[in-house]
Amino acid sequence: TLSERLRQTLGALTGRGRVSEADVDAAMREVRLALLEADVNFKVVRDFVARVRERAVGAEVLASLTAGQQVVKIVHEELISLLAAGDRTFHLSGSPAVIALVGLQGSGKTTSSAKLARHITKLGRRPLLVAADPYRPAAADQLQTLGKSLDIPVFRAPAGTPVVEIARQGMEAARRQTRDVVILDTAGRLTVDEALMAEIAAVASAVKPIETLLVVDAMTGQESVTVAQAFAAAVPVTGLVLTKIDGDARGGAALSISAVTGLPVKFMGTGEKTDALEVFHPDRLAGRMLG
Amino acid sequence: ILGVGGPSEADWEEVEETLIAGDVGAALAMAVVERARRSRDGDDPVAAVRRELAALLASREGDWHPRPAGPGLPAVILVVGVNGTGKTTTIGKLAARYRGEGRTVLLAAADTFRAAAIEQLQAWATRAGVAVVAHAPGADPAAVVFDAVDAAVARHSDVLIADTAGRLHTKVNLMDELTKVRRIIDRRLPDAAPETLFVLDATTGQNGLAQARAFHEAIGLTGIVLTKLDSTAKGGIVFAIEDALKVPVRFVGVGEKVGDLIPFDPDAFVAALFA
Ligand SMILES: Nc1nc2c(ncn2[C@@H]2O[C@H](COP(=O)(O)OP(=O)(O)OP(=O)(O)O)[C@@H](O)[C@H]2O)c(=O)[nH]1
Ligand SMILES: Nc1nc2c(ncn2[C@@H]2O[C@H](COP(=O)(O)OP(=O)(O)OP(=O)(O)O)[C@@H](O)[C@H]2O)c(=O)[nH]1
Ligand SMILES: [Mg+2]
Ligand SMILES: [Mg+2]
Repeated sequence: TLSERLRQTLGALTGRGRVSEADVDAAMREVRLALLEADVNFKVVRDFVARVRERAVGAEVLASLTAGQQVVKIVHEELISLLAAGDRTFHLSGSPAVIALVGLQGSGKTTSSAKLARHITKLGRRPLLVAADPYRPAAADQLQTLGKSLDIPVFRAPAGTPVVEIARQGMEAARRQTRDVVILDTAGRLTVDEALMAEIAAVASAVKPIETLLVVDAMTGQESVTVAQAFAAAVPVTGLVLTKIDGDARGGAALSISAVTGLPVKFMGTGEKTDALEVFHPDRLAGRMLG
Repeated sequence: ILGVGGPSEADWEEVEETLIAGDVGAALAMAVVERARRSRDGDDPVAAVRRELAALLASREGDWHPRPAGPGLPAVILVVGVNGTGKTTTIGKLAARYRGEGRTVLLAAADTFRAAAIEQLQAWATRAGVAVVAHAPGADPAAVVFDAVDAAVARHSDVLIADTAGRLHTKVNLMDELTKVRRIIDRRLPDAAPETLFVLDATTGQNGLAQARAFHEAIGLTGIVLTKLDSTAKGGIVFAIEDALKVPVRFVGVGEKVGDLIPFDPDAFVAALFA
């Protein structure tokens, strides 16, 4: 853990007065390595360490803490401040309210769509799941199977229906069935795929989601920032769902994205079952990043 | 052409940053740069680092083909990895590739857990023109594989490819389930030495090494498929994995269509890190 590494580097002396410049250099090297190992984007690490260094140099070491613990305290506070930024409220206004899930292939959008449908049902709303991925084999079957297990209706359009049309028809189906929230599960796509990025932009223009959630796999590496920026440029992303946090990936992608785009994590996927969804709490992820 | 007096500190830092940006990992990037500085190419940072990176990659047999479990017996390929990396899609691509080579292929739908996993594999099987052995959802994956091995032997299939459910390597019960599947194959075909392919998503960061290690320790990996290299990610964690486990990347996934699977080219892979 970062605490252990800093203890090795800075020793266990308590109440040493002020943190020396040499101590800070050594500590910042450890912080940098720990964050890179946690998949925090290297540019974000650079800025983050600079901020921590500024606070650490000459910092008064509290009598009850070692220099190492003092640095960990500063790092923890800075992590929380980045992760707590942005509007973390989950908005459900609109008639119907539209939630769109977007992201790279395999990140967990379809599973998260079902989880959100269950969460929204528990809030007393009546969601309709819309299978707007016509590309992946059995994608609509997957969403339909999940919806059936939750007793939540799923709309799917005939094969060959263009994606924007699927979204529109989904809205009409919601109105017909008096469902007041539409959850749009979209196909995984690469940010370098111009046609598919244009498609998702067209869908957003057509149905105007109140929430567009970028679904990000907790094991994502250095590309997290580029990917998030590209999605945010194409559609009005309002927050992130960080999935597969039940593994041991440190989730530095979330910190990276929040730091650069200001987008907050709103939910975390904590398992494969439909009840494995948690509302995001910054201190849980901050602790994870400290190892 | 480098400036007079050789490469600057900034030149070396820039190369190290390129490696980190490509998910090589900070510790390995630093070690590679250290070796490169002391090497005979030490006056050309990029060339020296490329050389050191290439040296990390496992030695590989020129043109790998699946090996039969014995005379007249099928070659068995077991496909494993964490959730969402592209296992099922890769199997569809492999099935089409082998069928194109004139081999008979049978698939085993041993992901009996995830919603519509069996339907997804069946759709790929239809696309590739091959048969699938499947049970009902919720069945024991080992039972599916057992039946599939029997079927492959009876039908004289050339290749049997088993799809398994994605699983996080930290889940002990799921890793035990995989060990049981592997035992079933070993018991039924004692000389099979199945090709066990670990499917890794190229956008994965440092967790990829922990994943590969855990799967390798549980059932022994013999190959890696690196998927989604058509994204902007470089898949740099592969260097750490090949260096630590000596398991070679066999194929690279470069898209979602049936033909989007190419043999791994180590030189191109190293070069792409600097592209
Ligand atoms: N352990 C774990 N697995 C998850 C979580 N979320 C999703 N998964 C699994 O990740 C895999 C991919 O999930 P999907 O929902 O199919 O991902 P997707 O983004 O819809 O994939 P595409 O539509 O192909 O882009 C499945 O095996 C899911 O069960 C999570 O929070 N924890
Ligand atoms: N761009 C791109 N997408 C890929 C590639 N390989 C697979 N995919 C996509 O990744 C997503 C997940 O693929 P699957 O084959 O379902 O992955 P999986 O490992 O079987 O997933 P689980 O069984 O849920 O663990 C799908 O949308 C695939 O189309 C690739 O090489 N490039
Ligand atoms: Mg999906
Ligand atoms: Mg699969």
